[in-house]
Amino acid sequence: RSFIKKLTSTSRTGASFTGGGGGDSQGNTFLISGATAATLLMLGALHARRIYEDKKVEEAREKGIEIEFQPDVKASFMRLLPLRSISRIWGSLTSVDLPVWLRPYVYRAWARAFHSNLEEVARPLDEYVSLREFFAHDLKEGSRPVDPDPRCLASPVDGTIVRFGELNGTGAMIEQVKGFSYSVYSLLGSSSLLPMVTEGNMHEENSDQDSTFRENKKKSWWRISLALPKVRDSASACPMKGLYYCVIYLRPGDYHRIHSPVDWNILVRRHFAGRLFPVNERATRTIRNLYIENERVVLEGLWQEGFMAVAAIGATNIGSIELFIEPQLRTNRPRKKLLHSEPPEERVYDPEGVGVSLKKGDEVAAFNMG
Amino acid sequence: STVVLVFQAPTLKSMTSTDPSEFQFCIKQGDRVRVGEALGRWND
Repeated sequence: RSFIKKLTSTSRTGASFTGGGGGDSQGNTFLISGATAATLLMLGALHARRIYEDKKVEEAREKGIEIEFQPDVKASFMRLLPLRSISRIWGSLTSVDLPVWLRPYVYRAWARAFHSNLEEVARPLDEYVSLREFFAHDLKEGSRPVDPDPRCLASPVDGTIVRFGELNGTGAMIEQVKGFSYSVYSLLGSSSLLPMVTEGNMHEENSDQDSTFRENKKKSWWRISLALPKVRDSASACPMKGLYYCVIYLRPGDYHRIHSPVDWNILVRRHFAGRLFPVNERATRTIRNLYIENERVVLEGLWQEGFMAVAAIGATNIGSIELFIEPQLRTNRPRKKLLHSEPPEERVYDPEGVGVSLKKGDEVAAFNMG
Repeated sequence: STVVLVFQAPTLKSMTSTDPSEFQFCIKQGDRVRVGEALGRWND
């Protein structure tokens, strides 16, 4: 404040003595130019440092060295930023209708910057009225052939494999990055239909050798899950054998629609209105509880082998999730409460029937900008 | 944005095997995948 006062008084003095065009005002110009240059220099240095650090991480990964969880000051600073408002403003900006002549240039620039394949885009570029609409574009027929093998689980999205494995042990933890894990219950919700067994029943579960028994058990688990979803003690329970997870990251240039990985029936939808941290590689190793704090939509149901859940997690730039099976669902809404730990909003699809049936490869949802 | 899949898949009936599961992922960490490509397979 004193600096600004001094600057103002100097400027006034300069104006009164020299008529506003003298040596002092020239000095102020230099002062402001210097400050701007220093800021640009600092931003450039920070950017260069980030590129250097990311390169080091990439080199380490190529050598097979796994990067451990490393919280830093920038990650702590992210918690103070109004990321939801930033995301919504970004969404509003990218929703602006662009002049027809400008559209191909903007979308080509976006594709060039984020390595998108424009040849796959379903419609001519000038038919997408805004960047937001272009971002959630559909693809030409046959661009994504679905693996016809009935004994395979297909990828629901275009993206990069971050983590995968089998869920086992108490609490059923998923590793965010080496040195930090989160519970699958925190991700899917405490009332998840995830098939769990208490530790005392583990022996019984492990000796499950008969297929008929397995089928019966599956049915009884389902009855118990529906009847008493919150009675089970998730902290002391272990996941049933044969439960797996796979985490896939979508880069900004990737095709951003979610498809069905198998033939299944969606029974429940849960919407967690959380934060909107970025979810890039850097964020996964610096921000604690990234996936379980961010806004997300969880779909749970059954397929021929049992339980199936798809969690679509938003980020700052891609904050809203559109469900094709429930178009009225709105995400990334303005926050009314300060607390970030609100219970999820849940909807049971067709509680008397079989839920929403989807075939492998069917479109389920899309990520939208802002 | 990120998508997390959690699913139940077929397991071996015999516990004497060293491999506890019939389901096998056919991907590696860092792989690029596209919609419809297999993430894993299992034997009948």
